[in-house]
Amino acid sequence: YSTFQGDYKWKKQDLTYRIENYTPDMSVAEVDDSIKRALQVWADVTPLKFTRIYSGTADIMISFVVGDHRDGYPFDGPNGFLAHAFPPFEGIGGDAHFDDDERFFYRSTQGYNLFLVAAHEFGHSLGLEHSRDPGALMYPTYVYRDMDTFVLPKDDVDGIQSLYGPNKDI
Amino acid sequence: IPPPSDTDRESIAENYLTKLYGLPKHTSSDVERSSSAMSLRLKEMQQFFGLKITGKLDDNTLEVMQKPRCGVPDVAA
Repeated sequence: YSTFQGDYKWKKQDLTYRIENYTPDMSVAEVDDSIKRALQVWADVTPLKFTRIYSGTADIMISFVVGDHRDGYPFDGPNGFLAHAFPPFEGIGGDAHFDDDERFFYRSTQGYNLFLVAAHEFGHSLGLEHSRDPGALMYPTYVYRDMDTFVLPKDDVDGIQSLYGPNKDI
Repeated sequence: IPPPSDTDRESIAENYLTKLYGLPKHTSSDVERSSSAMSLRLKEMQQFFGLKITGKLDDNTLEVMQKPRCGVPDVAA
């Protein structure tokens, strides 16, 4: 695993997230569930807690955008870059952007599984960089896994716990 | 689908390394230095993905570059 160089970690354990808009590829309920599950992946192994808000600025702002969305990192149409997220800091830090030129899905095998892409991006939102371990969630390239049997790989657990410690409730 | 031409391969690699490995944007007045910089970034990328480290754009390297992925750079920006 790898963490961002510098002090890129949240100084609090209670974080907020907000879904700013939705992809037309999935129902609202499917997007909501994918995002909630993706955050829970990290909450399960750390003391972090995520609360959804519906207005104002959250620590993690989530949006579906296309092309140049004015953050200096334009998307490139279908395939290629699927999403990106910023490490923890004030402002755009922690925010996750998903390329809406991709076809995201909930359970179908056509396109990209939003849960998997989101779980990866939220690793960045919390302070993890890309891992060189091909089995890690934080490996840069997309690999399909079944969301119902997904278990966060050890490399990722070690990485996130190096920043926030373990979940003492489990 | 026909395989990418040499020009396309170079373009794919240059775009990939500029966005993800800090390759400076190519300037036609400094071709030699750009080529050297590209080889260095290619080696970094090949090392990251556990590929054979040649500093050259081979088929395996290009294949990895064409996989769908996260847009966050692999090396510190």
